[in-house]
Amino acid sequence: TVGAVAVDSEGNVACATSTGGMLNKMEGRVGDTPCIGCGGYADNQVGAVSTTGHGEAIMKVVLARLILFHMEQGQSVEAASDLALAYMKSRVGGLGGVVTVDPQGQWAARFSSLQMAWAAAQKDTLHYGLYTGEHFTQSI
Amino acid sequence: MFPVVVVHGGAGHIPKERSENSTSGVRSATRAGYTILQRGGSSMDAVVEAVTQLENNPSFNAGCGSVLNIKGEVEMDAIVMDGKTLGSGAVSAVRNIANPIQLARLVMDKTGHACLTAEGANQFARSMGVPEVPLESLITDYSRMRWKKNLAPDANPVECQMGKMG
Repeated sequence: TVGAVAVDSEGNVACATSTGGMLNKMEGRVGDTPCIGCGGYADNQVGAVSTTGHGEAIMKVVLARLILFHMEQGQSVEAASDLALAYMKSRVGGLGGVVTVDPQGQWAARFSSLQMAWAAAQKDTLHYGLYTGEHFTQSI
Repeated sequence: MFPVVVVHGGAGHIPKERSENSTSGVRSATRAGYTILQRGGSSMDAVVEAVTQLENNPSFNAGCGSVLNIKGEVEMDAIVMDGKTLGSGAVSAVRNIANPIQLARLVMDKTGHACLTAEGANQFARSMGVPEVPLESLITDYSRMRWKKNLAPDANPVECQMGKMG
């Protein structure tokens, strides 16, 4: 699965997510990605999220919209992402990852698996990582 | 207001020999999305461009490089959502399409529906002039190897794909 979230100079947010799905899935199996609120969600009043991981688990907790609910309650993009991923892991034993932004341009790339390839660009700086805890930067 | 674009290439198990391609792929896609924002483009244009680049990169499970279903075929899903209007478009179980994310955006822009699936999504693609591509062009040696490896009766495809907990 691949995905992206963005905030433009007018403060509009958007998300996009695309996937081949799960390895050796049954024919006709559809996961979280095309389900609004699960594979992605975007609302200028709250923020935008793109998710990746075990689709059947993501759908059970409606992961993308759950993160934005936490943000509506005042949590930061990072805390909201971590809270929702932790709930998915504890409630249904699912692993996953998210990229999240709010309309002010705060962003987070968080995951409960061991790895997620991610990158972010803001103020002419490129941020990126792969393993838990990695956060490298370079000038764009 | 600082424009920002954040990209992921998928959570789960990434073998060491593929990690460099994964990291460089997401960095390149992020630059492409950021260039659109810097030129005053919309957040929707930025995310669709970034994801299109990753669909075209065989290192990622989307578009070319997608994992195979139990029959050894490729069925893909995609979604876009616009925070200004709450408009959304998605396709599911779509076949023989190089960039499902662009088809999802057409569903949002050209139909009154939220999602089109399977043959309906392919018919819509034809009506929009989106070219169909051969199945073989979406399959890589790596995806075929993982498909064969996980046909074994005792295989665990979810754990193979997701890896261990972080």
